[in-house]
Amino acid sequence: KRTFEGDQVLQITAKNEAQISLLKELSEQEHLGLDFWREPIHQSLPVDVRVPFNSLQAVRAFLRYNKIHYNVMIKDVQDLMDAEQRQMVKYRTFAK
Amino acid sequence: STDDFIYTTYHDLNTINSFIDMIVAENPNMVSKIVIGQSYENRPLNVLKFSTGASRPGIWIDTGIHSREWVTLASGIWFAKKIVTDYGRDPILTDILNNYDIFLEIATNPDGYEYTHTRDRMWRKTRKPNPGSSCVGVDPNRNWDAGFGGAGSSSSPCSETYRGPSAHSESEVKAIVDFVKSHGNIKAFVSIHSYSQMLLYPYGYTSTPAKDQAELHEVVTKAVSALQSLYNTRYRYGSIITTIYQASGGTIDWTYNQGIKHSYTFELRDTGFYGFLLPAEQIVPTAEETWLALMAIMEHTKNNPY
Repeated sequence: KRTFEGDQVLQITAKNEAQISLLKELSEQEHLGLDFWREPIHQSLPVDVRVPFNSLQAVRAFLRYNKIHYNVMIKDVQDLMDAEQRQMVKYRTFAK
Repeated sequence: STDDFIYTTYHDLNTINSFIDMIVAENPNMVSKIVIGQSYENRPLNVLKFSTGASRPGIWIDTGIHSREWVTLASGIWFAKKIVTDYGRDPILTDILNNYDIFLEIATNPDGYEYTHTRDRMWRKTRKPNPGSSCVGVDPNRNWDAGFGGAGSSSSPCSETYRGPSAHSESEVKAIVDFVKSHGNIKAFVSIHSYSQMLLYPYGYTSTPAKDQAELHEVVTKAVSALQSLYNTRYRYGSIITTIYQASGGTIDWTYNQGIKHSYTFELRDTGFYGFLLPAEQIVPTAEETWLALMAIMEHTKNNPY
């Protein structure tokens, strides 16, 4: 089963179309393994991207260098998935 | 029974299919199960039919076409129970069901959904291998014969928006196409996704406005107002291409082009903090608010026959 330890979801707010273009370029860097939950489309819509742990440093540096604002929406994706699984197991046991 | 079924947690595919069989068994005079086809991995594509009489026009609702959007399937389960609970109690729903059948496909992409439970929680597409590529799956919301292959979908099998080798190449999509065509009298079609908090109507593949745009916009305005009245969840609404982006080969563009005027797509909540990993305690509030919007759409369809 694929796991996501240390992956984070960043919520990015582009302030202009130039930054949207930069984010689209970023999305084409396949080696980073980025998973855009909400694509860079236009500046009025937030961009959410799941960043694998190994790519976090590079992506943060890219955003900082280009002064693109972001916050951390999910600090550890696996933690949230584990909580989801615990909740399901709890109810499944209860149902049995 | 479906009375003690737990609606406040996510369930795996087996449990969902057991729920479907239970709700049919408990409501033999109103609910039946139609298998409209098989997925690539040969799972049945189960559709719940809610009907109180013969030869009625239909309203279609599907959830889970993108498998990682778990809150949509969980909401679909809640909708099914809501329908059988409210029929005979809620005068508006009773009137809708006395004039229309409701078809509800909860697990529209069962292979993908099973895969999110067993192998990769983040899986979105179908699970059919792509010849000549190590990447698996097609985006079932880019595989429809509506602007197929245009901008807003990808030709790369490794992309999350891979359109597939040809329109309707995916059995999960073809099954719905065949059902809609054979039924021939579907009057509303709602495909439910998450997340972004949006209610959308055609088109996605072209900036040409839909000929019924004025009415569709009036309906979504009413529906979003009803939705927001419960928990004040803020929604955007409009045509796909003006509200989000260009997307070709999309479900409701095809259904609209088939003459199903009331073709809508929901992007359910995440309230800005969880994305696809919406905590289970938000399932019922999400389903409740969405139901108010669905009722507005179904009521408008009933009151404005075409």
